[in-house]
Amino acid sequence: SRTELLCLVFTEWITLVQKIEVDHYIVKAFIKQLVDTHVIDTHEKFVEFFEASISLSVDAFKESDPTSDVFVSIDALAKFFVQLLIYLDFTEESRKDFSSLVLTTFVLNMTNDHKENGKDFNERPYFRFLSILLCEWEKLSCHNFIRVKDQTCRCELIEFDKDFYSIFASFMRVYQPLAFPCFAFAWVTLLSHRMVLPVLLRMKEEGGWEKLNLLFIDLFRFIDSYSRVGDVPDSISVLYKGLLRVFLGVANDVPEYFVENHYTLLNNLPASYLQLKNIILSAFPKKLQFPNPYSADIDMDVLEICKKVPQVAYDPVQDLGTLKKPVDSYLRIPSSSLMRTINSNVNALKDLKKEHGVGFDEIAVNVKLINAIVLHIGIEAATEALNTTKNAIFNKNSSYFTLLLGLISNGSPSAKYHIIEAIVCQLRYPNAQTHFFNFVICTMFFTDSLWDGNGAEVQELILRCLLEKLFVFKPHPWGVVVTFTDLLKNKDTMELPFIKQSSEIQSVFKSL
Amino acid sequence: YGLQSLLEEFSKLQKKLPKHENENSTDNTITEQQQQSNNRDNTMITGVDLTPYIQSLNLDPASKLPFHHVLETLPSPWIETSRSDVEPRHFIPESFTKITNVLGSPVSPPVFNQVSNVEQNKISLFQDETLFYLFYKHPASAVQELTYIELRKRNWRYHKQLKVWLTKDPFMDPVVSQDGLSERGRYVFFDPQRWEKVQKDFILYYNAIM
Amino acid sequence: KLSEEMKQELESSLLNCPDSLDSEVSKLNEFQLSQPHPTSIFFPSEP
Repeated sequence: SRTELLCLVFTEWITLVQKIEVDHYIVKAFIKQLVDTHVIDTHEKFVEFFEASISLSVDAFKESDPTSDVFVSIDALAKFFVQLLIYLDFTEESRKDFSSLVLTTFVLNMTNDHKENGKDFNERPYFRFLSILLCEWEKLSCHNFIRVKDQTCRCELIEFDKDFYSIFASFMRVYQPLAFPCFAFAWVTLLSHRMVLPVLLRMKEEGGWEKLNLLFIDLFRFIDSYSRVGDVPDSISVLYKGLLRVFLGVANDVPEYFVENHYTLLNNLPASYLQLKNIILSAFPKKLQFPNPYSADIDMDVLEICKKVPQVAYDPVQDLGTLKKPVDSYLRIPSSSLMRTINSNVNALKDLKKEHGVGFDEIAVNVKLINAIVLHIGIEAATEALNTTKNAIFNKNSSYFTLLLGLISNGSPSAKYHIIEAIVCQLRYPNAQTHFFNFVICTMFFTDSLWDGNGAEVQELILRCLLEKLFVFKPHPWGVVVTFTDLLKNKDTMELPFIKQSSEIQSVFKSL
Repeated sequence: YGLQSLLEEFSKLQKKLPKHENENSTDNTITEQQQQSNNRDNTMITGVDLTPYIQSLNLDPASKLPFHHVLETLPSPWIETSRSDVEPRHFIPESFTKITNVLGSPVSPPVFNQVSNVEQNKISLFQDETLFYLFYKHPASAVQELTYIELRKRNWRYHKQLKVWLTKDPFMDPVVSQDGLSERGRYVFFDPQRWEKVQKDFILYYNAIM
Repeated sequence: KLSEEMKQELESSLLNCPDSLDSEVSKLNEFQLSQPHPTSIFFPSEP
């Protein structure tokens, strides 16, 4: 049959690449013959050839003796794809489209295999194809594709390199764990692959961070959708531990990624993943020197680095939607009507949303909108503080402060909590935003007159949001530790009714 | 959203029996919801001590290692599946693949079949491991022949079945068998997989070595 | 509720989780160390 013929041709290829380096001229001759003899000269024929080859490779994997090299065929197929990107004629069609065609065919095969085999589906050969594809591409692309003799082709490949990773990352979203749970562990291994994660982290300007955000969020959603139910399956908790270790790698290698994407990531991180949240919030730019947060006499007003406005990769103002105008108008000239407009939007959540938080299971406010408003205020205040006198901004009559005050005062308990939680999540490494929100928290906590006698409720919420981040294993965000210390240093804090009435709470605070 | 609920949630997560709402309740069964939260994987909420993770990534501050990236050589997200190192991204500079006039013809990349007499005496200066490297790295080439000769000069012999090199342990004379076809003694083998010399007692059949 | 099928799929994925050897570069055309070496015609096979 035609499939058998195609398998014969592919077997020839396997034999060939076992004998010679892929940059040998025979490879070019082999591929040229495939095109000239109409084996892969049209899309349909190429797809047919690729499908025959991948089926043969997966079957070969399944039937091989596990101690032998079970990946000979699949490796050869990945090499074949990379060589096609060099030697095929791309005047009619772009490498981008061709790569999408190949990866689409690949995913369709994986889907069919999964459909046929269900839980007997084996992710390894599919993982291996993608891993070798990455390794081969990496090898080829070294030093600007120096191995490619044809200079025109070499320039095209240099141009295409960024697209290659962008397409690869996009396709990872196609077979993400929510769609392919049977490929979940391979997917996490691929996401953290040494030829993927460092590359996307380095491709900040070329959209690598956006792609990475989407991939991490895909994983958050998957883990969260299966850790909400009562008993978390072991497989999910193993997946989570893998993500935790990858996060530590990112925090070590490129902390700037967390520093600049904390808003996007936290907007999609399940509320109860406190340690993951802390890893993101504890990140700080490399080489930044700052005082130990546990040393008692920290005063952000005198820290030079607290004048520096942190980078934010995604401006939250984009999430304000129709509220952008009222919020910015209020920051310019505060008015109670604007306050009412903003408040009604924040509290207007049509239906309750299930959310497994710590101590609560549903949400009655638009948390993403709250996060956007709070960070937007922080960005504006920190930036404004550079242009005017600090006291104009760090002042309980400044519009930045009164907007937050109004949101909390008029908000439902749920709104109060989520607004204060959003503020506490901005208490990160020493920078102008941390400084502003430290001022906000301390002022709100110690100025009883702001609350018409309801100060205790707000004080308890503030302590709860801070404690939540300190109650889990380290790391603890620098700004949270310093702010919590500021509150505890005040001798009246321990006299607050909600602390005194509970021996358990009292003992916790005493120990802290 | 208050402190009480936070502490209760954490005390549940720490696997203590949750405090009942009304202290005097005698009912010992944990409610369905409490059971559910008890089964939850608590580490997702309370976190875990990250020390083993940090150490497994070679990031332990106590190790005084200079700052280094980990993601470029991360074998796998899990410690359990990181059974071996993985070849990182790397590039062999042109200057290293076009070594001419040293063990190679002036034509690059080096073809190890024309060997000028320069190599002959150079070979005798190499240490054993270098000779083994050249022997294994350039199979079916003249360099392999040269290293073969040099290794034999140093009393190494190639074992045809085991496909490894061996030499006598200089501190122990082997005992020749009655039939004179073999000897029992202590030998040093060069293991190409682990790239090290390994000492072993062994019965050597003379017809098994080249 | 986590469906039984989903749980099984996840467990099978965990079971087949690729490890670092799966992520290694391809050794397809690297001459194996145990490649048969040329026998030298002129080496005597003395004891």
